[in-house]
Amino acid sequence: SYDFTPLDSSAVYVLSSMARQRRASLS
Amino acid sequence: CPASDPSPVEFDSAISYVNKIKNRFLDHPEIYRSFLEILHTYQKEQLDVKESRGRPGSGMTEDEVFSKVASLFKGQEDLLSEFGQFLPDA
Repeated sequence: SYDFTPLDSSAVYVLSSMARQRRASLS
Repeated sequence: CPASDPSPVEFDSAISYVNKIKNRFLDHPEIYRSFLEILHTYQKEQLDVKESRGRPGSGMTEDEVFSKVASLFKGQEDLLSEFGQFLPDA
């Protein structure tokens, strides 16, 4: 399990959104 | 998966990556904080660009994000190359 703060969680959100954009741009 | 939402795999990769950085820089929390700031600035500028309907020349580009993170993660090539896998235009 991870001990994430709200700041960490928002970094996860940004990174996963970037990965999603990357997938969209490759498809 | 719909193109508008991160897939569970993308979400899991992001969680693992953030956790890896957090642990790698346990002794240098300022580096981890700077990384978070870069991401938040990028996200904020992306939203600003969307709201202004893509004003030319505004917003932080993926290249700029990458070079900021590269100077932050000097000597941590594995972290940098993994970060490149998240960037849309890497």
